[in-house]
Amino acid sequence: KTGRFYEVFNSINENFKDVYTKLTFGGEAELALDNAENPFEGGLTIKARPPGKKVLRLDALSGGEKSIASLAFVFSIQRYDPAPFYYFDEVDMNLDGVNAELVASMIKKYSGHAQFIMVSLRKISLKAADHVYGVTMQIGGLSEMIGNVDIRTVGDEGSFATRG
Amino acid sequence: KTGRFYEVFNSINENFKDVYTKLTFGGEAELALDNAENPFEGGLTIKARPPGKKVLRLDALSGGEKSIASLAFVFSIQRYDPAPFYYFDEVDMNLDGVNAELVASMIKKYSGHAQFIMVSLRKISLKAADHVYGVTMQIGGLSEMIGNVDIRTVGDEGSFATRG
Amino acid sequence: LYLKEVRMENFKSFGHKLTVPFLPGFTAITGPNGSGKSNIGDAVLFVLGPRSPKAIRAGRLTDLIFNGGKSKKAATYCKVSLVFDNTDRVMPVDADEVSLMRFVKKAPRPDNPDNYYSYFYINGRAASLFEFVNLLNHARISADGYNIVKQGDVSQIIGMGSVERRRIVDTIS
Amino acid sequence: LYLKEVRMENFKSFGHKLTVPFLPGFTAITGPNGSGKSNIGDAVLFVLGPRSPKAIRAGRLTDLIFNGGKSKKAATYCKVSLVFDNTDRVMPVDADEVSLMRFVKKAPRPDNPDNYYSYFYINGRAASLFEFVNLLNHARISADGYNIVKQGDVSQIIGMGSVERRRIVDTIS
Ligand SMILES: Nc1ncnc2c1ncn2[C@@H]1O[C@H](COP(=O)(O)OP(=O)(O)OP(=O)(O)O)[C@@H](O)[C@H]1O
Ligand SMILES: Nc1ncnc2c1ncn2[C@@H]1O[C@H](COP(=O)(O)OP(=O)(O)OP(=O)(O)O)[C@@H](O)[C@H]1O
Ligand SMILES: [Mg+2]
Ligand SMILES: [Mg+2]
Repeated sequence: KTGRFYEVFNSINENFKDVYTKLTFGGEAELALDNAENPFEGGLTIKARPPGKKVLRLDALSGGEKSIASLAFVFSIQRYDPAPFYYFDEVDMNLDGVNAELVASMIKKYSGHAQFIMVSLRKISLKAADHVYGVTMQIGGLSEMIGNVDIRTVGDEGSFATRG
Repeated sequence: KTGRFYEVFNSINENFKDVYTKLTFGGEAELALDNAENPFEGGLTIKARPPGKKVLRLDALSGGEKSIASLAFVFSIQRYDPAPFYYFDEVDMNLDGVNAELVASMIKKYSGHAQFIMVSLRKISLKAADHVYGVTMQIGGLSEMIGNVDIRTVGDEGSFATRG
Repeated sequence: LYLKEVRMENFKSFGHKLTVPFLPGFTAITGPNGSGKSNIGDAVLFVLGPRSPKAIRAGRLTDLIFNGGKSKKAATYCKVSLVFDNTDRVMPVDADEVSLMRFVKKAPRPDNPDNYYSYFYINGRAASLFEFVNLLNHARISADGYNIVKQGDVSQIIGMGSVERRRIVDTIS
Repeated sequence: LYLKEVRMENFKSFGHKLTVPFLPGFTAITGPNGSGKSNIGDAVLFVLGPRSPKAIRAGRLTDLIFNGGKSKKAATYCKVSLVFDNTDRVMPVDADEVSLMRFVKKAPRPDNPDNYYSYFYINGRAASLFEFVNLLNHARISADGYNIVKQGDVSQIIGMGSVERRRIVDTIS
């Protein structure tokens, strides 16, 4: 059981180091077990060092840096053993334009192996998608959905042309 | 003491009803005391009904709707008794384009009576400001600030031209 | 295995019957604040069985039933079906398509006006909660999985305790 | 009363001396992720006295001292001054300008390598914590005030308990 854990942990860790470095253009990160001999008696900590900076308490990272590290973890598990689908609700809310684009391209890349459904208000994320659905609230509090939003009508943040 | 509390509460409540209706184009909201006779023995609850919808548990509101209701509360206190300064760090992170603009114009309006400092990645918010400062991370992990960012160089979300 | 369809009926702000088809690859969902985007995610979680209605912004399960909006009458039940493409037989059901449905219906009683019934169906056949959960576990789908990131939770992996984080790896092993 | 200047020296990622002037009206601060925007807010809170260093993303106060970045040596102290325009005498100090400064300096000891000193200054004169807090209370400025909304906390007013919310009105009365 412990052997199996190590096999999985090491594989995810290798992915994590690689994904984080790609997502941050040169940052470094790794997973560490609190108790290396008996992993089930301790937890798992994340060490992340954005490029050009010194390693800090995870807490001191900025909002965007925390989002990037969290998503790198999700992607590193996905590379080892994809879940059948991913549902991401506004995971780009803290990200600046550069990071939002990096995350959207990484989702696009991994969507060859797993289904990704992402709620987003950001044009950058919508542009990377294969399909874009729109949701609107009709008079009287009823939600409606539009199956194929034309990406060219998408304004900044949540607005799009409703056809007919 | 209770008399003073009621004076303040009622005034803030009137502001809150008004600000919320303005910020949501027709929604309704109000503050309610758990214990009307002895306010100090209970709490204060917020009832909010976005336009076209029925009153719901506050928890069921969307991310953007919760942000709008929270900001309406802050503005309603500000109208009664402004704090010397307001520091808002990414309060527009959940807002769509329409709401971000409404909030930015309301900040602009109240900034005649109190100083507002707002951290934001959104061009919509930056455009409403009187002054825009930029922060960048230099090589080696050192933050620098730029005093007067030209709004025309501001890209989507956190990017701007650094002069010289 | 992938999610082919989400069918909602009277679920939260989707106060009618709606079938949302999903294709493989990368789908984005957008729209104004309060339009119903996160409610779709709540519908998925509703079927997968969240620990508590609070996880999908409801006080009790009956809060998930369409409340009528401004001028319609509140519905008395809601149901959500998740239809999976199962050609690879990851789910131990001998069918190319597996529909998992959850149904909640108000059933007020004199002693308990908030009473309700909650039913589960697998491909249209009534199933026990045990059977339902077993099927999901077999396909390694869970409402608490790292693969479903709710609004505001993106940095949860950073914020969570280290033991809870290690358990994510436990469930994968 | 308004905030005229924030002066930082070795505070978090501001590893040098920097004076940020603020004008009345509406100022926006922008920049890429991780550039230091929220650190400026942390500097303001640092002076106003947050309940705990965790409120400004530090384990202990010495974490706020510039750690040297990639290739420089860590600093041994940090200081932040908030300079207020006090022409309306809202602060009970007879000066048109009031500077509130907090200073934290590493002071390792054999029995406590994490030891540090924390000092307060009002217009350059050393002040006790009591005097400092009194002055802030008089001007009704607080690190926990509803007027400072930290990143991710915008809906805090919605999420907080009703008694805590009522206390906001208490402090205003
Ligand atoms: N039982 C219900 N009946 C009718 N409407 C409901 C019910 N439960 C929730 N709603 C409505 O759903 C809306 C919230 O929808 P949702 O959270 O999906 O919005 P969203 O599109 O994610 O918005 P945002 O971009 O702000 O996150 C609320 O306005 C609420 O009024
Ligand atoms: N003591 C310290 N010494 C040096 N750098 C520090 C120190 N404490 C924090 N930092 C750095 O400050 C950065 C975080 O800055 P900050 O939170 O202000 O970013 P931000 O501009 O608000 O970004 P975001 O848009 O993602 O919220 C971290 O990358 C961290 O490395
Ligand atoms: Mg939402
Ligand atoms: Mg920040």
